[in-house]
Amino acid sequence: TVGCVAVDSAGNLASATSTGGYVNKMVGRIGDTPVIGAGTYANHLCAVSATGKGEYIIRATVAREVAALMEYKGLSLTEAAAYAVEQSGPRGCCGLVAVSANGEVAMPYNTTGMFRACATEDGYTEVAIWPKN
Amino acid sequence: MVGWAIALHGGAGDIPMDLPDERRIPRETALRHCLDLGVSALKSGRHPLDVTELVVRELENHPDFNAGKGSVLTTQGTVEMEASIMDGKTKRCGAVSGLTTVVNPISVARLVMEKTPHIYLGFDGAQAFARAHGVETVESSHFITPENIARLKQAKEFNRVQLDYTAPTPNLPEVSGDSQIG
Repeated sequence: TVGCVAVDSAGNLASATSTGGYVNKMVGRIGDTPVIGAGTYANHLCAVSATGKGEYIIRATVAREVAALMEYKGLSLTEAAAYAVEQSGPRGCCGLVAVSANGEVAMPYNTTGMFRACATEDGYTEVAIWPKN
Repeated sequence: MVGWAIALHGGAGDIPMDLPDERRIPRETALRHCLDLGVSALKSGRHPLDVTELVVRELENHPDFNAGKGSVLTTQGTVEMEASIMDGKTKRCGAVSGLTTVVNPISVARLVMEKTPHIYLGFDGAQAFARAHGVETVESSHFITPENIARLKQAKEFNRVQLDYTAPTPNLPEVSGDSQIG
């Protein structure tokens, strides 16, 4: 699975996700990627793209969860994204990238690693696979 | 408003910490290339919808990631690709599943968002819609890499579906007649 989220200087947000799914999946199996609110979601607060075990991500509506936690519980993007990944299912099932309307970035995951990269207008960039520490 | 920002991923999973350099470096280089592509598009004032589509197309074209070329295989050894895209301000969105010959599924998802009253098209309908809109298509074999043929074989041997990078483990007890694990 691959994905990208972006916000411009005017606060416009978008999310895009694409995948081949699971190795050895049944023919006709749908994963989280095309399910809006599960693997992909964007509203006026944030944009989210998820990856991992699709069946868990669909059950937990992970991408929408991040936006809802920000909207109804007033969590920051970082807090909301971390909580949504933590609640998504057992260790090893999920990761996501997200940006917020005010240019915050979050890339939490509960797997061993996640191929990820980000950049912000204030000059911060990161390209990584495993935890930084 | 603080300023623009972008984040991208190439999949998560049980990526072994001892991943050999010849498999790690091309992926890191591709991530950096796609990041640079997205940043320059944002800096030149492109809308985030265009930026995310552009970056995901680039990732789909890279055989080391599980999307587009390099998509993993079904139990029948075929490719069934899916994608979606969403605009935050309007909540407009588009999604496709079951594409077998389209080079960039994310662009078909965008066409669904912009050219139909629907959100989600699947399988034969999505394939027909893609053809009708003249998006680039190739033989399904274009998407199948030797690495993914080997991974399917491995997954079958261990009788399991496999997350993007999870190393296969020995056979798991079958539950109700078929493997229940993701």
